[in-house]
Amino acid sequence: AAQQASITAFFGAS
Amino acid sequence: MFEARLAQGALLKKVVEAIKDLIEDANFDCNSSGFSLQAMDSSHVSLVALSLRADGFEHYRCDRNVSMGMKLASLSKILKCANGDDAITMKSEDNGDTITFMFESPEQERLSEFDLKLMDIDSEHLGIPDNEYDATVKLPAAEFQRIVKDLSTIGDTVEISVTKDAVKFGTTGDIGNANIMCRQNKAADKPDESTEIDINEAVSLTFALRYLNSFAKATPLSTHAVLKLSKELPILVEYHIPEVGRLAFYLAPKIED
Repeated sequence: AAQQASITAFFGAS
Repeated sequence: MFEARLAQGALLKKVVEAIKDLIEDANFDCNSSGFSLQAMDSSHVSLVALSLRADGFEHYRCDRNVSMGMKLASLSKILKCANGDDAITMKSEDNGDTITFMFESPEQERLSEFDLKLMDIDSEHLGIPDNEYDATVKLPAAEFQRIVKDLSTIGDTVEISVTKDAVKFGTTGDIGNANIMCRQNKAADKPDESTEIDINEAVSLTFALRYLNSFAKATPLSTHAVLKLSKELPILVEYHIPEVGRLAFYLAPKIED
């Protein structure tokens, strides 16, 4: 099944 | 000090109602350019970004940058005490531990003041890359709300597929499956009902409906919702607040193993 990705995997800490 | 007066106080009420179930507490950042917030939901799957421009306020003063931590449930309780046609003024002294909300009725015969205690919140500020998206879909906000609500009765996730002329929303569940297709429709005589698609490349992505339903609580803020999609990237769901700013939501996709 498809897994839910985390938003932090795409947007790094600024 | 920070002081900002919004003639259309209802906007602030609607913004808080739209985000209070998604995020528990958040820092509201104020500087000379405006009033903003960035926060993740507790599962770190979605991100809310609010920005209200200084020139969208009737009066705006911010002497130094301040970050005011608030519990959204408490803020919602206070804003529910404002009438829909009240003007709302927010005030806070530098290094103050409270923010004051002043509600004024249109004829100014009723003035109320509520102080909310500020909190220290450790929050991580994320850098959102300025992407060019593969596809942009602008559709009536109420239509988007209805689609995600209807599909939630069948399944938990939605596959959003955008082609040149149409956007398709599909789901599968125990009882069956459902597909809703919206064609591009730039009805000039009814601009509020238009659906516009701008595409560089066809794209198809899967998202959790629970979050999209939560984002759709922003529907009262705008005639349209704007969906921006790129392959294997979070979807951006934007609500433009006319003359004041925007409320944006990012949701990470479901990815096949």
